[in-house]
Amino acid sequence: MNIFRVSADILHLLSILVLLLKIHATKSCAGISLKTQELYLAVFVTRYLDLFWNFHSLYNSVFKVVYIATSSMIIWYMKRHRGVKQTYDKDHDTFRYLFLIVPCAVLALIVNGRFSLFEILWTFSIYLEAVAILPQLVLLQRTKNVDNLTGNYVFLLGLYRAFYILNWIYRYATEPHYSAWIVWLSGLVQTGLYLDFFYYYLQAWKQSKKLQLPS
Amino acid sequence: EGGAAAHDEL
Repeated sequence: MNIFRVSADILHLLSILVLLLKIHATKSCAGISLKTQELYLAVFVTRYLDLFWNFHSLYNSVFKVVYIATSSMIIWYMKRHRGVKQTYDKDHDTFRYLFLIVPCAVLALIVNGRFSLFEILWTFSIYLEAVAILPQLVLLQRTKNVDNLTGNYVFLLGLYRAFYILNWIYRYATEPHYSAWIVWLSGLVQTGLYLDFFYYYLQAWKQSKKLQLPS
Repeated sequence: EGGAAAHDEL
């Protein structure tokens, strides 16, 4: 455990809390992609299947439970909450997520560390997490005006994997035999998808203007 | 090994 890893996990948790705060406080999920949230739930469930028999640390277990619970809660708000579900931007959130799920599943079957059910599901979750933000980015692009909390949510979420990259570099330098190239490559792709968004987010922040994405 | 070492991460 190092400072980069802890910072990354805290950033990830913060991003989720910002999203829940937005939904709970404003009773609105405008600008939030349900597709992305459902993909994240799929990521967490397939990766943390081992929760009940693979105890690593209390830290890990608590985070796993929190991630599954909070993403379920967000989906519940967006699909079931009387007021919130009416603000869901259904007409713009039309990304076909099978276009992400099927290639990730096929890739996990071909490129994995070991050919076993749980290893393949875990690998699938790594691949899927890398691209799960795409429906959200497409939705932001379509609606253009991004409210503060939604902008902060996406920013923190992108920063989280960037800090994991620092953690991997640190671990590679300090731990003998530490190697995980599937995770590294996926993490690089995942962070790369945010670069464009980071650019506009930081521009808007520097000029203290509202975040607006170009067409 | 592609990812075995990363199983202790989240």
